[in-house]
Amino acid sequence: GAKVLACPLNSCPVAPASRSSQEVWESFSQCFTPAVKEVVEFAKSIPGFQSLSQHDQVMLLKSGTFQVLMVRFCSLFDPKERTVTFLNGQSYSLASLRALGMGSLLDAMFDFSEKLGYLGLEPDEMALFMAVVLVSADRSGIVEVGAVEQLQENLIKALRSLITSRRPDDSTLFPKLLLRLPDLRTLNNHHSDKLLAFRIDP
Amino acid sequence: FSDPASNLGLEDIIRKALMGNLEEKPE
Repeated sequence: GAKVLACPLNSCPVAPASRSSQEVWESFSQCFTPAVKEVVEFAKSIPGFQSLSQHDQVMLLKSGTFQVLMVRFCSLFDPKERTVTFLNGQSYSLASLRALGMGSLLDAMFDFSEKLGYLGLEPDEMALFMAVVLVSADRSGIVEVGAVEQLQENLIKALRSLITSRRPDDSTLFPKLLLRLPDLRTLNNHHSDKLLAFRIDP
Repeated sequence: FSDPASNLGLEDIIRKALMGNLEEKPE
């Protein structure tokens, strides 16, 4: 009867059976709300983001917040040790989380974290990549598509310029980075499905 | 459940966080 919400932003992956699903969700919500607010603050700091209509800002954040968080919290996934560190500071093995029914999503998250970590981005490169991730989010519901596309183009140019100026001998890094964008979209869909499944049938 | 962000409460958090500093703009 224990309820499982094995997201590393949760304080603990397993809640006691005595707690109602609503209580478990509310507790989890309190854990992820500060992280979501930080993504919004990050978005506001992206040059040009606040010039978009408020509607389009919300649309990009709705589809991009998890993707930004996935990049930001990649370091919680240790591909070498096959562990995930939760907000309570405790590390859980992939095997134990798999046993809780989190198999394929976690496998995909480990795969993503490993690929991104392998690229060895500097903090400012990572921040610019997160900006590209956010502005490259699903366009459904966007009204001023041209403005979003222009902002995306500017950010991609800035990221390419930063990376190629630092690593003039490595022409593969930038395209490898862009290849992570579809991975993130797939992860986003999978993650949403998992959370919705909990909301419907914990 | 065609809009997961709304159903998970994400949209509400995002709107409130944005409204902290944003003035309402005409759509």
